[in-house]
Amino acid sequence: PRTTDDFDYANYHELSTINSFMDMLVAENNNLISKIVIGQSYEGRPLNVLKFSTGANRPGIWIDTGIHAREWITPASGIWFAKKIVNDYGRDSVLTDILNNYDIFLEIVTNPDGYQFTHTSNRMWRKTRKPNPGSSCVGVDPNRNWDTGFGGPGASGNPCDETYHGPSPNSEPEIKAIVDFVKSHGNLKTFLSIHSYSQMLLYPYGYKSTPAKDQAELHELARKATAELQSLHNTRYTYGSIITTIYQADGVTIDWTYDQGIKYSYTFELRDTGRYGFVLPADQILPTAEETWLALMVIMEHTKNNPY
Amino acid sequence: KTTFEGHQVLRITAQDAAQINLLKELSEQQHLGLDLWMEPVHESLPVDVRVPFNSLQAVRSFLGYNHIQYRVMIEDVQDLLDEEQRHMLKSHVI
Repeated sequence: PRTTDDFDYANYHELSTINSFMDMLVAENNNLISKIVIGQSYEGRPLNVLKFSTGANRPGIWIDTGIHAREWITPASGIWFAKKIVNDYGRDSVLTDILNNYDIFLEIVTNPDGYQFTHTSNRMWRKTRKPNPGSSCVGVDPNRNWDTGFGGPGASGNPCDETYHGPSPNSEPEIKAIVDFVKSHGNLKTFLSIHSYSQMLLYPYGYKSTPAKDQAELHELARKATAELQSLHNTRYTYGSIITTIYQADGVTIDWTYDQGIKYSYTFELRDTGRYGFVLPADQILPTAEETWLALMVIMEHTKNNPY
Repeated sequence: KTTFEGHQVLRITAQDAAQINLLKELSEQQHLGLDLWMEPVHESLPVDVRVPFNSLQAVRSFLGYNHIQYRVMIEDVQDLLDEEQRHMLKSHVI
C-alpha cells in the first residue's frame, strides 16, 4: 500500500508490514503522531510505540497489543485502532476532547521476537525468545514477568511451561522497556493491555484476592465498557478482577501498573468463545476491532471525566 | 518449521472440583506435550487444550474413563493454519 488508506486492515500481517504501516501513518500525520522507540527486544528488534499527542506535558493513556505472540487478533486490532484515532480526531467530539487533554501511547507489537517466530517457525508460540540458561526451553511468559506478586503460585518456575515467570522481575527486555517508560513518564492515568481470547475485561488483582481499593469504580466502569462493546455485534463479555474471574495469576502487567498508581488498569481478552482460539479468521478482525474500540472509548472518556 | 498436523484442540467442560483436579493432574503430564489455551481453574469455565496427535488417544481415554465431557473445538490445527496462510498469500497478491 502506498498510503494507510490502502492498507488491508482485514488481514493479518507480518512484522515488517506492521512496521511499515506505523512509519507510513507517522509520515502522513506528523502533526499528531510520533514514533518512540522505548527499547530493544532480546533479538534486537525496536520496541516501537506510537504517540498520539496534540500538546506538551499531557497525562497519558497506554494501550498495548501483542504481548502474547500467538494472539494475532490483538496487533491486528491495534493497527485498526491507530488508523481509527487518526480518522476520528477532529471529527468525533469525544475522541477529540480526549486527545486535546491526554496523549495516547500505542504499542502494537509488544513482543516482536515472538510475533516474528509465529510467522516463521511456530504459529502457536506465546512467550518471548530469550534462552533460559540450563534449559533447552526458550522464552518467558511476558505476562508473568512483572514485579508485583512475581514468582507466586499463579506462574510457573519451569522454563518449559507456557507461564514461566522468568529468572527475575523484568528479566525480559520487552517488559523492562515498558517499566522504564512508565516510570519515566510518571503521569499515565490509564493502562490497557490487550490479549485474546475468551471475551473478558479484567482489572486487578491477579496475585491476591484482596479487592483493589478502587474495585467498585473499576467494576462499574467494566460493566459500562462491556455493555457498549456488546451493543455492536452482541459479543458477550464477562468482567471482574483477574483472580475472581479466571484464576490466580502472579506477576501480571496490570497488577504492577495499578500498584504504580495507574488507577484505570485493565486487561482485555478479545474474541472468541471457542471455535478458533488463537486462529481467529481474518474476516473477524474488523468486527473485533470495532467492538473493542467502543469499550476503549468508554474507559478513555471516563478517564478524562474523572481526573485524579 | 513446527507443524501441527493432527493436533486437536479440545474444549473440556468439567462438572465439579474433582474433575478440575483431574484436569490439573493431566496438564502436569509433561510427556503428553499439552498446550493449555485455557487452564483448568473452575467448573464454570471451559478448559481448552491443544493436544498433539501422538497424545490424542491417551488424553481422550483419560477424559472418557473419568466421565469428563469434552468436544473437539478444532479438528486439525494445521488445516486451520494452512487456511490462514492461504488467506494471507491471497491478500499479498491483491
